[in-house]
Amino acid sequence: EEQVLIIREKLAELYESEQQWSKAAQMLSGIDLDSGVRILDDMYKLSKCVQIARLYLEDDDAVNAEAFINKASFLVSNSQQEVLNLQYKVCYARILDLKRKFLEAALRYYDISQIEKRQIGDEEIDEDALEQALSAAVTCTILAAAGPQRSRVLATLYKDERCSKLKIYPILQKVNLERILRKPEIDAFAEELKPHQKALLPDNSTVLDRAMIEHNLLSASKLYTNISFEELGTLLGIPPQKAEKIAARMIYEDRMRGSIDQVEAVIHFEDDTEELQQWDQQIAGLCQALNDILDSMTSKGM
Amino acid sequence: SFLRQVSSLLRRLPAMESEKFQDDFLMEYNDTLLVAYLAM
Amino acid sequence: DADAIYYYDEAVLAKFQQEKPWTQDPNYFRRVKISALALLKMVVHARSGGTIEVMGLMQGKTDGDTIIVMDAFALPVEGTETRVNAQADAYEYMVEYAQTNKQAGRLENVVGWYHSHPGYGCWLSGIDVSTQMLNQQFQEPFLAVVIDPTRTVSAGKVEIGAFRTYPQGYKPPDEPVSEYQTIPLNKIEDFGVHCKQYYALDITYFKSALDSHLLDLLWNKYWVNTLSSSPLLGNRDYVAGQISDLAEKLEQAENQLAHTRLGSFLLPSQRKKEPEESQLAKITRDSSKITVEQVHGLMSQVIKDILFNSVHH
Repeated sequence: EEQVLIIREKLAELYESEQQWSKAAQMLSGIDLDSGVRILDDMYKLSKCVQIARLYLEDDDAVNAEAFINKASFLVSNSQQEVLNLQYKVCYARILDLKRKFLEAALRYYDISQIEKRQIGDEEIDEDALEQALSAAVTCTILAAAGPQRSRVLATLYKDERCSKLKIYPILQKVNLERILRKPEIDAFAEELKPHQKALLPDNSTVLDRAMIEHNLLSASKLYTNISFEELGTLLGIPPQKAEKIAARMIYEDRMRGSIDQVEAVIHFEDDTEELQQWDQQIAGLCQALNDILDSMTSKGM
Repeated sequence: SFLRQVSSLLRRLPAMESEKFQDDFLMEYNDTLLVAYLAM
Repeated sequence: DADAIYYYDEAVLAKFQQEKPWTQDPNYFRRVKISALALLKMVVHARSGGTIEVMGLMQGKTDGDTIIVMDAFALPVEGTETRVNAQADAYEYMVEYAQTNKQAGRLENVVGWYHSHPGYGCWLSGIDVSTQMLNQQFQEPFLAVVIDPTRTVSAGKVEIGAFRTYPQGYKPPDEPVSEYQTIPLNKIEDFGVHCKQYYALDITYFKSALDSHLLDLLWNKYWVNTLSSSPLLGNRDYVAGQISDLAEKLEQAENQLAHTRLGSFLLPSQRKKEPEESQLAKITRDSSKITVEQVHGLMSQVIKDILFNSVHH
């Protein structure tokens, strides 16, 4: 087995140098890590599992990579090797991302982006890598299904002042403040997405489309008391029937408060904020607007 | 632009104008008077 | 020189720590100065706890008979009045925080602890007295601060008290005079038993030049908060609790009055007039306080209605 292991590692190295990632991964996954003949120490097993997972991920092959990351997750808890732990974390986040578990992936990306050390083992942790992890966290959060959990992660990211320097910040701001996103902004955001994030869903729309429509629908529910599906469809850029179907699902999943009058084809949004509290909010907005006008008049010397 | 801002500001008045608001407001008004009466 | 107070003179304070003047006089410390920053942090933290008591520590120094609180930080502890030694949950956190502070060049030591009494006033309960006594044995100089976030909202000013306990068994020469405050019926016993074991210190506040600048900026927007908030909304539960407490106290006073009337046929000279009057006087005072706060709240609602709802196109 010893000789086989050496040959496999050598071949894997060659495949890797030719960037044939999956072949290299297959070559390594042929090594029998659990054989009773030789006692392999846990760290060696862990490093192999993580290496194979990374190779599969180079080809965006989440299924095979996940098999090895699951094996690694039993070994990583008592691993002291920080480089390996970091690689494991990155693999795990990317697998969640590829499997469209966007919210969990976002939390792991964010955790990675907060690494304080700049030197782990012989690996240099540069700011770009951390910025990429942060940006990936924002992207995944935006793609996640709208709801209270996503809002919490959005708020955390929005408060993190590193995000204000990201190219993606304007979108993050609008999504966090529950403002409606226009088509040009969505298209610009789509440019940054990875292939799997643009993949088509069974109903022939992309993950991004769904996330954006749901987001805009939630934003509209903050703006309007009620709206006809005709108007809503126009606002969201989709047919009225589809708008009604998505709204119905979100109400059913308790991610939006409201009721649908199918005879009139109108949706009535509900806001569980008490009338008197809404009144206070309206007054705060009015005073703020008055204050802004006075400030800008003062600055113009009027 | 100031005039536009001012006119949009005025358009936001009255701040609240719903049946339910009136009910809630008067309800709270009466409750508070009742509390004052009770305390007296 | 307004910011001179922020300078930490290690030598002077080390000398003071050695002399330990507070061991000669149980009432040695009489005054507390709290920074605007520490006050804001403690009030915000107390309010975040809602109806659950929260606690934290205060950092600062001493200057003669004055304890100066420069900063405060929350402890990962809730429910200080429901457990004998809630602080124990946070020992590890406190040690680590203190060390990190030193590394970061913050020289101020912990000079006390604060916790909240949501809705039932600023005083020390039995648990608080024993915690403070323990702290005054091993961590002098140490101060106890209590904040009532609920009354802060309804009164429109920070309800806060600063206390120090007397040594075990010490009898204060005269009754410690403390400002009148409503103690709920279900807490009166706890309050009564221990209220002679500690005394209140005078509290003043200070702020730095930067604080003044920032608070002035905030003040420009303060009027928006005043117009767009309503104490009636935020404190309904508290007001309801206060009125039911009043009703219970009235009933109790009435029963006692009945007893005394019965008793007075036997020993007219023994008729103890003061307690009922002072009891009834307290209840009257509490009820007028509630009324005033309610009417204030209603006045602001009516003014807002006239200002913002009566304009029609």
